[in-house]
Amino acid sequence: KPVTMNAFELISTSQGLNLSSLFEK
Amino acid sequence: CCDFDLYKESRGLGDPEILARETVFSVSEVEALYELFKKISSAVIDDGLINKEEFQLALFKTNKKESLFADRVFDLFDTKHNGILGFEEFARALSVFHPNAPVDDKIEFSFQLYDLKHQGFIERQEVKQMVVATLAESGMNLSDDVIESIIDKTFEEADTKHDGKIDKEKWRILVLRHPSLLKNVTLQYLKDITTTFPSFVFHSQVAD
Repeated sequence: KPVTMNAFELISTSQGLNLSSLFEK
Repeated sequence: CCDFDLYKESRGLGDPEILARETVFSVSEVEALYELFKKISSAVIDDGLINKEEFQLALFKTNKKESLFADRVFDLFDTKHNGILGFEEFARALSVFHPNAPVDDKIEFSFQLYDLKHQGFIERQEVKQMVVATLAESGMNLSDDVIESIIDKTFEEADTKHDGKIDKEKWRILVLRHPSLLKNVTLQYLKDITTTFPSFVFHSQVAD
């Protein structure tokens, strides 16, 4: 239900904010 | 007139003991992190520094992808504002992402990340820009009405002073109520950095 979602929750799903891929070999 | 040395990037590992003292990493972890740094910084130009292209390549495994947030993260890491990351900048920034880093540092980092215009507050237009960018980057499609109502709801909750701004204090209250908003400022990988990059022992400067 996107309407009940906090905008920052949505933003934090951005791939560009997911630094874990820096550690992938 | 200017101190150019201030902008000069120091190359190499530097003194791991100083970095260990000033970050949450141990000396071994600093050395293991340097193995990761060497890998990323040699992807395009092997000059011991990470440029934006190499950072994007490490994040997305392609340098073709445009990302507002990858740019924001890079710019926040780049504390000398010279467009390249030395190891010290890289280690100090990643220290904030360590599971054991103080939550205040994570709150501060995430606030700066979303304060696109460096105004000391996050305004509605910036939130919209970030939502639109997130949707575009992930190939999701939401109507403008839905986006506006998501932002309405967010400001209803976060903007307790009703001045159209989310300042640092309001941000703090919001993330303490929704800890999941700090999830992407924590990297569990950093706890296992010495086992992920065990080759650091071959270059280690400290005797165990």
